[in-house]
Amino acid sequence: MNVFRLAGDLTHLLSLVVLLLKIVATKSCRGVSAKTQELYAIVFVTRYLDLLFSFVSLYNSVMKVVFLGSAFSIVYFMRYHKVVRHTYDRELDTFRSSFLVAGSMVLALLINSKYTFFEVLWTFSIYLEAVAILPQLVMLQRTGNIDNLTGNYVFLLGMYRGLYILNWIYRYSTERRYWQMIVWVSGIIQTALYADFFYYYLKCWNENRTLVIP
Amino acid sequence: KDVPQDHDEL
Repeated sequence: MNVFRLAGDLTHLLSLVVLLLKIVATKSCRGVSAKTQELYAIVFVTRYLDLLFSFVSLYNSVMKVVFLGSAFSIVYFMRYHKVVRHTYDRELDTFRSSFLVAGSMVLALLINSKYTFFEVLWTFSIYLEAVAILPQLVMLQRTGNIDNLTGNYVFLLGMYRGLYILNWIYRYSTERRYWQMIVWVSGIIQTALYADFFYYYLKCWNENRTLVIP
Repeated sequence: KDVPQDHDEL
């Protein structure tokens, strides 16, 4: 554990708190992509199956349970809550997320480091996480004025990925046997997807106006 | 390298 990894995890946690706060406090999920949230739920389930048979640290296990719980809470609110579900902009959330799931599964079957059930599912979760933000990014472009909490949620998610890259650089330069090419390549692609959003987020923040993605 | 990766990150 290093400071970049810890900061990354805490930023990830904070992003989920911000999103849940927006949904619970404003009783609205306007501008939030249910497809992205469902993809994250799939990512966490397939990656954290190892909760059942492998233990790394109490920190890891607690975080895994928290991430799973928050992902399912968000999906529950967006799909089933009697008030919140009516605020979901279905017609703006049209990305075909099933293609992302299928593509990630095919890639995980082709490129993995060990051809076992759990390893392939874990690899699938890495590939799917890399692209899971796409429905949300497309939806932001279609939504007019993006509210602060939604913008901050996506910004924090992008920060979390950036901090993970710093964590990998740190680990690579300090640990003797540290090599995880699948995670690195997927993570760099995932972070690159935020570049456009970051540009407009910082530009609007600098000019002190509401976030709009052209 | 085809060594299975340690899954020690989240």
